[in-house]
Amino acid sequence: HQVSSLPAALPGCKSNKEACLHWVAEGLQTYMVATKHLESQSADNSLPANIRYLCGLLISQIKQQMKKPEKVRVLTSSEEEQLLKDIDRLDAFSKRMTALSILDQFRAFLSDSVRKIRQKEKAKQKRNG
Amino acid sequence: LLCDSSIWGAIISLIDGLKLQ
Repeated sequence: HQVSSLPAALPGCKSNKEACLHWVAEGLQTYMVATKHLESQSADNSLPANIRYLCGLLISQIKQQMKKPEKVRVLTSSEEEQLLKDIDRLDAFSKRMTALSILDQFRAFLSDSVRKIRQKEKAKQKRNG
Repeated sequence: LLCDSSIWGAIISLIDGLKLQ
């Protein structure tokens, strides 16, 4: 029940910090959309909304650190719709499994992303003395 | 530093606290 359209953290972060931040900012937007599916599956549907709010703040912080934040692509509304439609077609059991998978994939994405950014920032600090 | 932002941990906490029906 892995959602193939959700991004993994590392592939886009092999090169420089800018590329890494770009990947994370775009990835976060995709996960923000995916959390909409969690609202129907969650016992407390205010949590997915809070997650989206914090993701928005994080994307702003990331963009502030970027040289070219305008290059971060925003998902179109039809792309958003497609992502949610793919999930909506599933039966109830698969929807639940997909929700679990989104949570797992999102957690891994965040942990990997912050670890990678930490490596880049520490390396830069070291270079700058 | 961006990696020191508390938002990363806050989002992970919410993910961990999210209980599915």
